[in-house]
Amino acid sequence: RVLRREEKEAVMDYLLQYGYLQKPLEGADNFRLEDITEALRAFQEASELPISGWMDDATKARMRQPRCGLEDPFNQKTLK
Amino acid sequence: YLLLGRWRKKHLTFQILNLPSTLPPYTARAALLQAFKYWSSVAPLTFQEVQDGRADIRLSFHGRQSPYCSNTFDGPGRVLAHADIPELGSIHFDEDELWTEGTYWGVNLRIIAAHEVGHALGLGHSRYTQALMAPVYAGYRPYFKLHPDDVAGIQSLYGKKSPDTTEEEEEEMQVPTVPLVTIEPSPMPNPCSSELDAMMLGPRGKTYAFKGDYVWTVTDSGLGPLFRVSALWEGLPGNLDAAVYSPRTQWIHFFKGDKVWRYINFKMSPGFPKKLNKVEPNLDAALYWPVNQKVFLFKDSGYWQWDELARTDLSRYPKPIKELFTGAPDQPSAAMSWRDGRVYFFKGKEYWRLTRQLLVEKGYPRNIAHNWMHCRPQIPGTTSSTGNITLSTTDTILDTTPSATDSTLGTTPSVTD
Repeated sequence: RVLRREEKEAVMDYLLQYGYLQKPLEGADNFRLEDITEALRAFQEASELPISGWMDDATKARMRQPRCGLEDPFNQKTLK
Repeated sequence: YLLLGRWRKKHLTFQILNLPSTLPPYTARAALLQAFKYWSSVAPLTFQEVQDGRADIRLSFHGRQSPYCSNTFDGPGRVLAHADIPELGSIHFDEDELWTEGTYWGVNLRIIAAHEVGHALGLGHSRYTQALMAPVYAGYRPYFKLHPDDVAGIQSLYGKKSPDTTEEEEEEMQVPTVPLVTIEPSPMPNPCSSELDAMMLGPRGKTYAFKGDYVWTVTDSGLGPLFRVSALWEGLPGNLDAAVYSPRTQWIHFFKGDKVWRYINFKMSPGFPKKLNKVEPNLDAALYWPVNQKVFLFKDSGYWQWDELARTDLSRYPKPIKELFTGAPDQPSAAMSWRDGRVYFFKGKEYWRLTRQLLVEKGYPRNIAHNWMHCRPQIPGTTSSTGNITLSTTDTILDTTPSATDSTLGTTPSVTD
């Protein structure tokens, strides 16, 4: 599935801002596809959406909803 | 639930540093106080509001930039608020949101505040989307209460509330300045399908629409939240006959039956309500005409012209509406002079616009819902026949009174003379 560049940036910003993706302490900011997929899956699971790991319409709509500014530390890395 | 930390004490102080501009101050305060009460009702926590010193929890509203917060907001929508974990205690709300209470419009301040207080007490986000601590705002809920996951979370931090301490702790929670009142079933009007009781261009150029027990503001971009009339103007009943604001005197007059109420901003003037003597009871509408600085009162096919600051011989009235307001309807539901200098009459679902020469313009009447209430054309079968939304008896409405700066009132002739 192809996302427009700004759309992809918005998704990445959201996943980073709310703790689904963690910036590495060293090295480049480029995330592997499997990292992003895992983050999307965690977001979808936390949002009670179908878990696909894909950026579908329901996931997009969920990310546009008004919300609290605190992180959602729902992924396994953060819990650890 | 997730836990982020805890306070090492169970009696916490809080301070409200500022309030949103979209709600009357007492309504906003009541919403914030209630937010604490949700948590103190299920855990052995007590909260005390303080005015001075550094409180444990500090609530404030700021916009995109704040010298006191590095985590700026993003304008309307998206991020609504954020809070620090224990034992830091800051709670910040986005000033740019439309904070509301008792309505589906905007963002409910009470629910969001309760969520942020939850963070300040040590709760993280819940994975139950219906929990208060879910990260995404699920909208206004008239029957709002904590989700079992919220209760389990807070009790895991502070324990369960002991039944024998309930009364003592209730007293410590300083809410009584704004009592919660359980109301009878009350039809909440639908601005898109309701006929109006009154319209008024009020102080600071705000347009108010009145229907039944409710009032809302009408702006170029949409409608404000519905408030109970008595929540804005304490002591004023619903189902008004007419309302008119005079920029000349700053007086707002409300008419119902054989009584008239006078307010300056939201404060009732001493001695009111008074009985209407010189004009007939059960008026239809009222407006202020800036051209001659007079108040016009309408009933059936007649009108009275009243000077607020001079003795008016009202025995010469009523005069026929059609003699002065050419083409305007008899028995109007509402009338007002508006910001554009035009006079408007409202009746049923339609309105008429008059030129400065008081002639109805071509193309009128037009539809109120479409042109004033920002309503889309109705799809058959989607609106109830009455256009009302019915509240349950179990609904709790915050009965609040905004304060306002009063002016000194002189002894002047009045419509009650």
